[in-house]
Amino acid sequence: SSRPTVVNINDLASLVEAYKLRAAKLVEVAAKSLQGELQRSISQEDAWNNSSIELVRASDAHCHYVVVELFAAKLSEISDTAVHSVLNTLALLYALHGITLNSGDFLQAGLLTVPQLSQITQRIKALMVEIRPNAVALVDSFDYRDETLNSVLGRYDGNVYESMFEWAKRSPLNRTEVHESYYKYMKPLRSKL
Amino acid sequence: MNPDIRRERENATFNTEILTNILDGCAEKTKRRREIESLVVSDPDFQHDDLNFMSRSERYDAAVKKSSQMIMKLRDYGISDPEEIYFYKRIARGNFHEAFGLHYTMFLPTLYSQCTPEQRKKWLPLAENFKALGTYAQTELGHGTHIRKLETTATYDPSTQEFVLNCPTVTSIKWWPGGLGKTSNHAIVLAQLYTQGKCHGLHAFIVPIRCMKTHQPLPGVTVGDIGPKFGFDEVDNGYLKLDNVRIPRENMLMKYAQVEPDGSYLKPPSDKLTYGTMVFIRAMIVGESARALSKSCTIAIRYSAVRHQSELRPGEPEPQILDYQAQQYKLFPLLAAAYAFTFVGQYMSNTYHRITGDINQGDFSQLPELHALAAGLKAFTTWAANAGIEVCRMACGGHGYSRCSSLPDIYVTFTPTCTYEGENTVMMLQTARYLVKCYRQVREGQQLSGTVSYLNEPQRLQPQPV
Repeated sequence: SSRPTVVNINDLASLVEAYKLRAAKLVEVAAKSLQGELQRSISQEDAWNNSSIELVRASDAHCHYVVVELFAAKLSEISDTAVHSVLNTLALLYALHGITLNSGDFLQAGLLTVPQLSQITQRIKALMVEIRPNAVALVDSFDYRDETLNSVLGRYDGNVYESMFEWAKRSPLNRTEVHESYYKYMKPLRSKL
Repeated sequence: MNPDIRRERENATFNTEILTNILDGCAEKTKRRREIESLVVSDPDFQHDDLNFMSRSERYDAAVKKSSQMIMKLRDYGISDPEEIYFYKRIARGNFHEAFGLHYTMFLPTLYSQCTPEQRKKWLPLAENFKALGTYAQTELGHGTHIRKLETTATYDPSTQEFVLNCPTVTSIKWWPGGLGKTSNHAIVLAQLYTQGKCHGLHAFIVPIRCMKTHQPLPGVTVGDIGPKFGFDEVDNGYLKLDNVRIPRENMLMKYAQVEPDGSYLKPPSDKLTYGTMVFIRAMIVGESARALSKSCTIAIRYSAVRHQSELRPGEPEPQILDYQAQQYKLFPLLAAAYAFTFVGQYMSNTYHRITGDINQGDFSQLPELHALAAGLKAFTTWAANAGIEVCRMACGGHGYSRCSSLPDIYVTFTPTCTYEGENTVMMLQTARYLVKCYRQVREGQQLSGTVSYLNEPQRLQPQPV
């Protein structure tokens, strides 16, 4: 077979490759589980049911690979250097974070070593430092108007607390200073006690 | 402008406008989207108090009013491009769904894709002019994702050339469709077709359920709202019980499968075609995952930029929450996922339109892969987005629990995507069925294409020497 490729955790294409092979491995595990169940001469349906865990994980890994692959493919369409750089950082963060959430798969498949996992955590921290100055600009780029977001906390102008107080004052319960229940229940109760 | 958030924008190292254009597809689309959004925002007819301040009936009333106004205004403005209609409605409804939602997302697309030319002539003018206001009734009280076990029947009567639709048991009552309870006067009902004593499986039928003049339920029809839910307060998700309701033979959607006047049945070219509407919806849900997650990240990250808390270094002023690594570790991977899902949503939408073009040319070869991919990505992205919205809400501390943050509304509006249009675990198993089939084909020496072609590559990666 072709010369084995080395996983470079700083290179998106290499990470896409790792996700691809993880998916291939988990599809193989699921298919072999199914085969094993069938050899125990139970019905196709029972074999299928008894392999559900591996089957769902294989699909999850397949979808995860497709998402990472499409993210990387999108980057190749982006010509603006600054935008490409910030999205490439995000794509690396997405891929590496996904590996930390599924590290067992990558280790079991022999795609990464334990020392590399520690490196990945360090790399994630460094990527977050890179993203920090662009975090607000990255969400601004989604270009949601305040009317769409309809969120006091997410207002474009950031004037959260003033508008939160105004919002609360409009709540129906504040339409009267004293709610009618006081006269109906609380006041009579007090006069009886 | 809050000084913290102003400074954040000054620190950015890229031009947000360029990235917005990429997300929209191009600068022209961004410009057009903003024009359309301004039409809604500046329109006094769409101003109303926060829906959270209203009762359920008031919310439904406001939603029907808004849907009705949108129809008239879209006509007045001459907006007919589907994507522009989507922009218009998206900002008009904010974080909520609209009362006529399923008429647009299910009823009309099903008529377009499954009517014969004669049926199109009759039904499209009625549906496009809202004389026939419809929904899509598939799920039953006792049957959901496993659609082959739906119990509602449609039995062909050759003596009158009619179908008799019947819900034989309580578990066969149609349950959940949006707009079914009070809004719609027609429904596309999925039922087991019986003709000449044989069952031919699920087929789609146009069933009138309310009088087009009085809006009263028709004879044999029991219809209503299923009651309060976790969210979707402004939508009349409904129930529908049919007691031997007769409809003309012409009301069966017959583009692919037919029942002749004498009751003989002609098979469709592919049994996956009834899935066509579901594949469309699942492909669109991937885009919804991206939108829900990107909205939640917008709220949580902007608020984390203005919110100050605790002490990072003794004696220093309270830092912005966003300067804590723990807060970054909560939000930045989700921000990356929001971008990832946005690009996947664009890919799915383009792929769906490309493949449906092939199908219309009679080429069904890529439908199985699209069906499997749409099912898996719908499950993958909705599970991730669902969990991510909750992380964003909690990252806002106590104020994330207030409806003013919008995060509760985004969550309760989004979370049904994990169980409707195919419960996620079942979706993953459907994808797995396709993957195992491909795996076996590789073992038989076949060369695969598309997103599964990697199964042909026996490459091995070696961990990097440290």
